[in-house]
Amino acid sequence: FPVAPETEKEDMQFAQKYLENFYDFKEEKNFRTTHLNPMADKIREMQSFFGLEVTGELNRKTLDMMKQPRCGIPDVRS
Amino acid sequence: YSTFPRSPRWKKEDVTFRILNYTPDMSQAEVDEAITKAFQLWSSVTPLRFTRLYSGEADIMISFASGFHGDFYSFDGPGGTLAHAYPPGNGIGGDTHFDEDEFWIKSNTHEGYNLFLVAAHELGHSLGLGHSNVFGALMYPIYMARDTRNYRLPQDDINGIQALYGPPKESPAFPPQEPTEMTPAEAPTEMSPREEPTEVTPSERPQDCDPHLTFDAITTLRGEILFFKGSYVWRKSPYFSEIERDTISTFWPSLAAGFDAAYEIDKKDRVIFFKDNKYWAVSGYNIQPGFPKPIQNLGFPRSVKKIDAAVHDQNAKKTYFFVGNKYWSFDEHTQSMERGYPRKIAVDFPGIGHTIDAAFQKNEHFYFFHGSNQYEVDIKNKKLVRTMKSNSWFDC
Repeated sequence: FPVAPETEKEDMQFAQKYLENFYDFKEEKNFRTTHLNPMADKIREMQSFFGLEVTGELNRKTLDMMKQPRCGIPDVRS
Repeated sequence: YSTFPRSPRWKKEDVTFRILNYTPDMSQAEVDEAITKAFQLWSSVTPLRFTRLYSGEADIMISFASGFHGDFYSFDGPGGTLAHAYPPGNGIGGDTHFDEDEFWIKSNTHEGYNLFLVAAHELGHSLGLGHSNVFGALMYPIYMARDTRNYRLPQDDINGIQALYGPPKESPAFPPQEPTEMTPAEAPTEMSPREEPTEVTPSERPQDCDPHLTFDAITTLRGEILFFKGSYVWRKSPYFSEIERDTISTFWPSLAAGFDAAYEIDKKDRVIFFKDNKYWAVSGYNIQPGFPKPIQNLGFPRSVKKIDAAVHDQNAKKTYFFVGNKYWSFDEHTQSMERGYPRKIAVDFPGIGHTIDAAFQKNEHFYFFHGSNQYEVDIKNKKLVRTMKSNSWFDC
């Protein structure tokens, strides 16, 4: 089974890296947004791709899917 | 399926490839065979022909590398990213890279990543395919270990590659002598389970809450309950609320649809499937070597051609096989049928006066299925507790 990062912060960093690699997530430093969590849209996109429940939240199932061994090519491209 | 932006593809049918280096995890012959088989998957459904070069620049350059290896996508050590490849184009276009920090294997008999499966996926990219979100497709981005002995390209992948290159022309895409290089272990076994024609399209998926729903076989598998009917399987997991629907070939592509019976021996992490006069043993996705075997090996008389249902009693370490109105008891310790069997089902299981289609054990109960009904029986005193609809597990 995948080895789980220890802390929630690590989870978030792991997820951010995953979304940057495979879902074209770009964290804009001066990004003014109404979103509390700028990654939510990309999490939703990833959840939709894998047929997970689309919540925009980094829940356990979403994180487990991110930790599966996989191909290095992005799933979506701009 | 998907393609890369602007759908790049090779503008020719003759594509060259070159294997630049090898992984120490497998012999060179095994690496060559895995990659050759991977190319054959794609050439068998397109007009493409693949020729191997041993020097100079080929369209598809194949290599193993660790961490940073000269392109923008460094590998990340064991796990995570296993490999990547580039869409058709000049230079690095079409090239395929495998992460050398992974452990590469030839068949799923031990831990590691099956090089044939990963190569086949990456070559899909080298030919212009993107990722597919169809679970079970070869171009699905997540690695899934599968039995590769009779591996067939899923339909979604065939649709994708033929959208780029069209179907194959009449003549075989590979020079005939190549396939004979397969090692005997990989050649299809005489008793390969898939007997029907190759292009069988699954019948309509039965509705979960159809009041007349019946099952061919039911078994537990690592905490889940799997319900089989035709080529379909429903999975009820203790971890996810919703029922998952798949096809049998998603998990076991070389097993024919339409099981007669199935049971799990939890302590061995093994599920046994029965169809006609044969049975297979699987552990997760992997079909155990040496199977299928004739059911007579279990001790059935020759008059028994197939069985209706089977259930393993985890506490007593006994497996009950149901055939018509009788049943046998198989002692898993001695690996032999118990004396005094077969016995009448109705005598030992009062209230169960008919044949059994499927059965499984959960906690202290057996669940026997007949037609669209299900009977919950207390294992200790073999008393019928209640009758339910066969699909009561689907939260209808």
